[in-house]
Amino acid sequence: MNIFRLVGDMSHLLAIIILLMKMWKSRSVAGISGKSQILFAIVFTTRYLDLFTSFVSIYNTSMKVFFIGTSYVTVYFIYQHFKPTYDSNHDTFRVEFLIVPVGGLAFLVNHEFSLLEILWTFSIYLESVAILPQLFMVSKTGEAESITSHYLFALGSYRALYLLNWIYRYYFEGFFDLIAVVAGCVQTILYCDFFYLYITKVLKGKKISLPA
Amino acid sequence: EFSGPKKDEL
Repeated sequence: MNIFRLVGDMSHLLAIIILLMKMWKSRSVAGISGKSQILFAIVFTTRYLDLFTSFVSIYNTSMKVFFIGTSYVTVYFIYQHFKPTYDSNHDTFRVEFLIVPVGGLAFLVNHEFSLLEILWTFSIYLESVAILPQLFMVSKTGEAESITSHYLFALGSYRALYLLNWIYRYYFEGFFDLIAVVAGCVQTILYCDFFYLYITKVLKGKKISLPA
Repeated sequence: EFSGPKKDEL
């Protein structure tokens, strides 16, 4: 474990907590893409299948349980509990255009042709594009609540910090995972536009309004 | 035994 990965995991944890608090306090999922949250639930489910077969640490196991659990609670909030506030008219990204190519790529490009490894690879590739429906929704509605912007900033920062973690681990541990690094770069690049708006606008108290 | 990078990250 290194500081980059720890701060990255905490940023990821914070993002999820911000989202859940926003939903619970405002009793609304307005502006949140249910499709992205479904993709995140798929990402965690397919990545943490080794939850019961390989033990790394208490931290690792507890975080995995938390991420899987909260991802399903979030989907439940959007499609059941706070369904009347779900804005399906603006959450129209065609996720099949993500899942099919990502599934095909995971089948062709992986570290080992085994079920668990292909599912893990699928999860890594899917996570890199899972935020697209959410970013698409923000561009369609033309704006995002500031709390949603904070959620996106924390979520985008987590994988950017993981890039630093991989640089650190490469030089100090000789650890290198090309699939995770490439997908992590794609994932972080997708946030660049948002990061720019967040830093130039939200931090000055303005609202984000992506070009609709 | 799986030869790829070890899976110890989230």
